[in-house]
Amino acid sequence: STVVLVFEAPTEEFEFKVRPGEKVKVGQKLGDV
Amino acid sequence: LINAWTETPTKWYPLPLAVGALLLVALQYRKKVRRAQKEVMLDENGVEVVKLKGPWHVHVLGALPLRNMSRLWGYVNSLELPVWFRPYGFKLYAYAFGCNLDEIEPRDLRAYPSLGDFFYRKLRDGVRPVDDAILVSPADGTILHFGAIKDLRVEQVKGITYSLDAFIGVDKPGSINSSNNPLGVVVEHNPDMTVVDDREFANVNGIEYSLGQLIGGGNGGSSGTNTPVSGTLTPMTEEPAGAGGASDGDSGGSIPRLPRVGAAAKKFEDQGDVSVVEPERSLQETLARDVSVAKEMMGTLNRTPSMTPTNDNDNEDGNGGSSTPAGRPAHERKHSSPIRNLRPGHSLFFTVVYLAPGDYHRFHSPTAWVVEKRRHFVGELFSVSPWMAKRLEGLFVLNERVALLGRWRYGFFGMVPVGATNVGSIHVNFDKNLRTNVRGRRPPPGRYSEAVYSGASVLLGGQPLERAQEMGGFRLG
Repeated sequence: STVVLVFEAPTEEFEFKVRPGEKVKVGQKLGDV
Repeated sequence: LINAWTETPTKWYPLPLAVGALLLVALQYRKKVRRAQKEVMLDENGVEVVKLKGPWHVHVLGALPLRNMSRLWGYVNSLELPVWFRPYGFKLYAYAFGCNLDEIEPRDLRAYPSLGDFFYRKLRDGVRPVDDAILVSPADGTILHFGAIKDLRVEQVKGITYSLDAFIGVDKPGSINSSNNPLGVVVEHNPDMTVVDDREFANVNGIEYSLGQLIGGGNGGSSGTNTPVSGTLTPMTEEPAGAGGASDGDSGGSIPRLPRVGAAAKKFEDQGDVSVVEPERSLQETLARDVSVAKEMMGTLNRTPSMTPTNDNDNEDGNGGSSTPAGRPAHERKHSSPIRNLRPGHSLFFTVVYLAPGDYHRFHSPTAWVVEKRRHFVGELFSVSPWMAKRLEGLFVLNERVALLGRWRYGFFGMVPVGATNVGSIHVNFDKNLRTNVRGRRPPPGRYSEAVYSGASVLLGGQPLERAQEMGGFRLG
């Protein structure tokens, strides 16, 4: 199963804080402004 | 060999004309096939038609009855296991798929009657600390991919993209959405026909209340979100489909009905109850939650420009003007959609989290946001493993999925749980009517049924969700 997030965010300020292939847990930081 | 290579004289001679002609035909055919594969097929509404594309083994998989297999898998795993066997069986499963049994609740493995129940296990409080970031992971899993969305195409893997319109659906002109359905009446939407349910209820955390109770009594059909809330909410008795709740007159007020649409109008199909995990809240608690979400959304109580229904301003419609960039393909300009009216300086981003079989299979809210609607796309149930994602084009558009659409601090926000062969059942805690992976004739790809949650919160006009709040999950089969 998969969860896909699609969202609008400020182009310059928004930054993903993960890497492809990284294991994540619920509540872990995905991205921030 | 060396002698043959060095001493054999090279003798040139012309190919027969027929061989050359055949070669040209073969090259032309290959070019045509490749062009056809790259060609984007559009339906009569201008939405991309997704077809099975990929190597031969993908087509073999596509020929399998995946949905029936999925349901059979779910049935087998719902069978109750002997109590003595459960610890051994679940420990073996945990060992094979890497589950951490120290963090589950309850910890006694004998408490899980079946593998299906164990698969949908809960976590102990506090084992998942929530980061302060604006966006957190909605699930345990692996980040498959992320990035910015360009030209409304999402990258599945490098070099393979799919249409965002096909993935989350487009608003059709005349469709009933949260803006013209302020009472939150559930609407089944199909691009070809609009089916309206006139039962009076609003869904607050999975508990249904009559709209009259929720927004206060009174006559005259005062609708909208400014109606003062009064009284204590009590769950409304579930009425069988066809009972016509609006006509009973005991639900606390006169609620304007949505119009039925021609012969296509029919009663809402009762999809049964879905287990609700969230605790029951009082009105005060509900309002406190709403205010908390609103605060996190930094005062974006008003509908953001991205969710405001807009005129298509399509020259074809004769409305004149255009809010969409010039040069966009006609099929993209044909629809009004929140993803087309972004705020200045904003872009669309995406991220894909893959849940492996051993992972905790409930999903949580990735941010503080308001879910305004859900769109249920009935589709295939291919595996969504990274192996498959690399081979099957448009995998996420082909599969069954539930698109939860709304708004957050920065505008549009969408979360889409996508089903797979082993986990075809998608549950959303606050949507008791949603049923996925059901038997029956499947509508063509691209069609969806829609429910609007605008009545879930009088204050926010949708279902408010706090960061990391449990939203639902995937179940076997």
